[in-house]
Amino acid sequence: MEPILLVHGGAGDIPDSRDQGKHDGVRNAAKNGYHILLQTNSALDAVEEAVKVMELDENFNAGYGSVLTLSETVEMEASIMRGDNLTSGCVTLLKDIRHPISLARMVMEKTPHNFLGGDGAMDFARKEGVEILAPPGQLVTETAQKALQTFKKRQNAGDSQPGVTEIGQEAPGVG
Amino acid sequence: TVGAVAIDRDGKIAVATSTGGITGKYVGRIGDTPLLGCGTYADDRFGGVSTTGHGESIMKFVLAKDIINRIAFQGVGAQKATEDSVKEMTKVTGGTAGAITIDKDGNIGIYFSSQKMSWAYQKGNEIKYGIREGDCITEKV
Repeated sequence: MEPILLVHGGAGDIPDSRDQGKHDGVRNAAKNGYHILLQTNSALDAVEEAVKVMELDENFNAGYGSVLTLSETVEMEASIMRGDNLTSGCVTLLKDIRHPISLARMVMEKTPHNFLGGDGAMDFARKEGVEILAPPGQLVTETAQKALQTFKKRQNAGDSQPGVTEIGQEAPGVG
Repeated sequence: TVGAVAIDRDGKIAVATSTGGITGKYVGRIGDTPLLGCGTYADDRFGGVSTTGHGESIMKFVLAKDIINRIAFQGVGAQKATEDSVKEMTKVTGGTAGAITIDKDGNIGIYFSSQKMSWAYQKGNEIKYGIREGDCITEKV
């Protein structure tokens, strides 16, 4: 079998001004993930690496660059799965963690569970020595703040559907 | 949302998906990304899928597993399964989405019902990428 590494960087009504950043980001993620795939022959290591690259890139709605809640906070979620034995790790309602995907992998490999969320997931992260960024809010970008401002203006104007933004990454109602 | 699907030399498949959700979501809202079968699914017998788009629609349709089921039970390849499933999800729910798939034979599926979805893959010394419908730009590595 010839190894393959395939990535996506999100779907929606992405403004044309963001195309180049998306192109550069997905190519970078594919290259880095593929390098790990060849080096380790581990699909699991490769997909984690590819996602980690995009979690550090503000062109994407994950990790640094995540969109904001109504309370102007970042809440992230992630999942990872192996096809050989269906083991999986899932996390939700994470705050101030640089790589949610790596915490999802820790859930898969170090707990008897599939899915941790909220306070329990954050406690697990601390116990595993995962860095909790301090002060809080370091994953918030200017683009995400502008997108939320635009959303709130539209909401006040009567359009209450989440996700609406012409400067953010996502289309109306799209995550 | 970002996602990755890989198949190694031994045919082992893995999938990862990560997201910040949607702008202006309620605190405590959970989307499709961390839900198995919705945002992520992998089964070496059939393939692996990562999805992105309108989470509430993806959850209702269990999109990732629906794509895998089409490969498993209809015997179709990754592209047809991905395209048919995303189209049907949009028809049924009204929401838009995208998905990337690699089936057990190493075939690739990429489809989105939204206006755009950025994607890229490397196989050998070539990277292909795009963002609009019909895009497929090739670069030698």
